[in-house]
Amino acid sequence: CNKADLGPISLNWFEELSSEAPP
Amino acid sequence: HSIEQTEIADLPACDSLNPGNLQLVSKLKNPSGSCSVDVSAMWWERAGLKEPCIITACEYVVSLWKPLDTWQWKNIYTWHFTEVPVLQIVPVPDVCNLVCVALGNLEIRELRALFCSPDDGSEKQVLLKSGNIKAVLGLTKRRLVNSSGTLCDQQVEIMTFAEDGGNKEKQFLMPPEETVLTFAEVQGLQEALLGTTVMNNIVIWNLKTGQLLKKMHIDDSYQASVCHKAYSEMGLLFVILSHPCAKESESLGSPVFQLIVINPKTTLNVGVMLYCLPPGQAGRFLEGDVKDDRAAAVLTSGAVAIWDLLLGHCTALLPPVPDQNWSFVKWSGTDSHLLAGQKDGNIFVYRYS
Repeated sequence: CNKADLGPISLNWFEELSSEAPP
Repeated sequence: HSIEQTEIADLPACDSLNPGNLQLVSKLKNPSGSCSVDVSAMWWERAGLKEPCIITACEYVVSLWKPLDTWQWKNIYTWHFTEVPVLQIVPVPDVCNLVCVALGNLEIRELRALFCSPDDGSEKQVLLKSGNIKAVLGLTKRRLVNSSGTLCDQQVEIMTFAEDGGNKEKQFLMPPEETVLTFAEVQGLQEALLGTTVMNNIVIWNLKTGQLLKKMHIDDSYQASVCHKAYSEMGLLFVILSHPCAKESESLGSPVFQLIVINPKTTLNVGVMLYCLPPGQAGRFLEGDVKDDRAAAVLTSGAVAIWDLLLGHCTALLPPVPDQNWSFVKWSGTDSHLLAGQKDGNIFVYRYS
């Protein structure tokens, strides 16, 4: 598969989603 | 307790697909008269000695077997149930001398912890939870997660056991607005937990904070997917799913497992690989287990099939013995063996290489 199909990738996705999600 | 087991049986043998991969090393005969439902392997400590034991479940009896020399097994503890039958064994990693079981008829009605009294060594069981339980999984760091209730009052609960198996703490995760069917830990991210839902979404939680981080919709080709394994690598989430409801396709054969990759930031995802049966083999996924880069499944044909997830193809097949289909299969958590069971109580231990 092509990585570009998946949009921008972040190595710190877990921390970023945790800071964005409601507590 | 007598030795109920066992000589090395000369059946069933692996078929010609790759006969070197599976070698029968031991057979264990569960003496209970009721239908055999599950098997697992776990560490159990007695008199200061930690041993890799096998645990078997029949409808109303759960038995623990210790290894003897020459691949024989001795039944050392037996727990009995009278009202509700056992559905599955729920091993809890990192807990020694305690195993959980799920009981119910079609759906899980109770979760119980099984252990032995430190005073007199007698078998004990405690009720951990009762109700309408949809999914349960033992997690690392002595945790057990379960989802229960109906859609509007769904609870996702984590219980944490003390090192000796006692004193459990409770914590709740934010429930998604749809029923959770299965859970999976994420290798490489200790505080992440995945769930699959009836709406074909994969949800992800932060186990530390209880936050529901994301709901990610996956391909609608397969309904009610079961998540067996997940790992995080290079900012992407790789997930091994099975598809109990998949239809056989002439072009692809029968997809039993699938590897998908998800970008958790965007929720965009794509299928990477389908793990199908070799040509000439038929059957759909009934139940299975994934450990490291190996997947095993019991198929509707009554056979067991094994895939190397890195190679991408089926590496071994155990055909059904005449009049005796395979009914469950597990990878041993204590070594690299495959435990395959039949309804009549026969458990076969294979070395897979």
